[in-house]
Amino acid sequence: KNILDENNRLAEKNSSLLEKHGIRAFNVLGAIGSGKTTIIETLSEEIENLRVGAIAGDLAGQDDYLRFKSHDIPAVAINTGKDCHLDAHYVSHALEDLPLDEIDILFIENVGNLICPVDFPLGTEMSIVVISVTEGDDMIRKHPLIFARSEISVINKIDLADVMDVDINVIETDFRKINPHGKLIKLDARKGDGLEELAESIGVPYSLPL
Amino acid sequence: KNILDENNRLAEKNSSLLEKHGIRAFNVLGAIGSGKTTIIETLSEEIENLRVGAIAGDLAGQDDYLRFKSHDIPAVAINTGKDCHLDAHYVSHALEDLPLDEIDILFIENVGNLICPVDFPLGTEMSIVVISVTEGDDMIRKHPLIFARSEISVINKIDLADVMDVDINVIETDFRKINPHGKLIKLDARKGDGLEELAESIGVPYSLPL
Ligand SMILES: Nc1nc2c(ncn2[C@@H]2O[C@H](COP(=O)(O)OP(=O)(O)OP(=O)(O)O)[C@@H](O)[C@H]2O)c(=O)[nH]1
Ligand SMILES: Nc1nc2c(ncn2[C@@H]2O[C@H](COP(=O)(O)OP(=O)(O)OP(=O)(O)O)[C@@H](O)[C@H]2O)c(=O)[nH]1
Ligand SMILES: [Mg+2]
Ligand SMILES: [Mg+2]
Ligand SMILES: [Zn+2]
Ligand SMILES: [Zn+2]
Repeated sequence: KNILDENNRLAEKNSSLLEKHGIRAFNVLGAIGSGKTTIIETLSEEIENLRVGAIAGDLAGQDDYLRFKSHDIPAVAINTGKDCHLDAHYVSHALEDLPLDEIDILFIENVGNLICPVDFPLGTEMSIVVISVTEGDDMIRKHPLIFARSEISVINKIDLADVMDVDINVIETDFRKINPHGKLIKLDARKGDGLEELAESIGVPYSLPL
Repeated sequence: KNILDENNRLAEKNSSLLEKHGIRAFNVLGAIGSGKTTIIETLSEEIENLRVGAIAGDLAGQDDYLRFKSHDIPAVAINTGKDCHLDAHYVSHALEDLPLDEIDILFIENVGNLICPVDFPLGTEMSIVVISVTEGDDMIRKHPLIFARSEISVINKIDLADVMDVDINVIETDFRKINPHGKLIKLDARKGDGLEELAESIGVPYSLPL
């Protein structure tokens, strides 16, 4: 109980620091390998007139961090070592290492996990949770909490729905049962299909068309 | 620290109970949606002369449990609610609900997560960790611990390697760096390709050929 209270306190601190610098921050959560980094990479290229920054949360390695750096955006890597989720404490340190006056939009890529990250708010404005059709059609009903609590949910890799025999309508029906008012966006993040709709749903201008 | 000690004590208890009943048990871990249930379903159909049982660990829902039941094998569902991994305590209760004298091989499907399950042994003989090519080629280097500690690692959905532009050799090279002596098996669990090799590596007879 104390851990969560302490985390909420730090999340508040993060949120006021971001507000002071006029930064809108998004917590990008999701299943392992669902496409979180690809989505942030593409958004960082296509968002117009706003400066994008990123935090790459992972257990180990610099893979996602280096992918962000290759897009010439300010970025920081967080290696959690053992924790299966980022928390506000990790993020508060990452914010110290970012040039906050050079960023308008900050994407925080959480560790791949559909369970624990939901208990640890980071101080961001919204959460975007990403699953992929390649994980099967039951992801939403198996992890109701994270889909109920996120403002935006994304079904990625829709280009593979046929070869996976996955009916996206099944996923959508499950979603509506758990989160009738939330937003559900279908994406092919590699081709960029659906990213304009995602940018619109988080209120950022997007260059047209890909 | 105490939690892990207590878990190890209970894991020992599970292991001696399984031994008493002559049951060989396997902890099937892996990424969310990587194909764990499909692998157990197919093995349960193809393993010859031995009686298979299964435990389905999930956050919520009966999806995997019902899939096991459809193969007419003894099965139990564990809903963890909030925990992102099974532990020996959950399993000790599940064992009470299984007809142990009717089972030779027990597959315990852990919650989809490449991080925490590694700290919570269940009392099984071996761990089988499953990833899928659809998660990208960096899964092993990003989650070194679980691949270093598991006896058998599986790369599933190899039928989709081309459409994903994933080079399986990259995954295999990462694996050898982390676990030079472990076993790495490539699978297409839907078609059954590679399952005979998996059955052989865990020492169970397999009906030939699919
Ligand atoms: N076919 C297809 N592949 C995609 C799509 N989006 C991402 N990928 C691929 O999926 C794999 C994983 O993508 P990442 O962006 O690394 O996924 P992630 O969620 O950041 O992964 P982790 O950080 O490791 O949890 C890579 O091989 C991507 O090229 C898509 O829309 N369609
Ligand atoms: N193309 C392809 N699809 C597969 C393969 N193995 C499993 N699938 C599909 O992948 C999806 C997920 O498979 P599951 O067996 O439910 O995966 P899981 O690891 O048990 O998933 P969770 O328990 O939810 O973590 C389903 O749609 C399966 O049909 C494979 O070898 N190739
Ligand atoms: Mg990533
Ligand atoms: Mg399953
Ligand atoms: Zn966690
Ligand atoms: Zn955990």
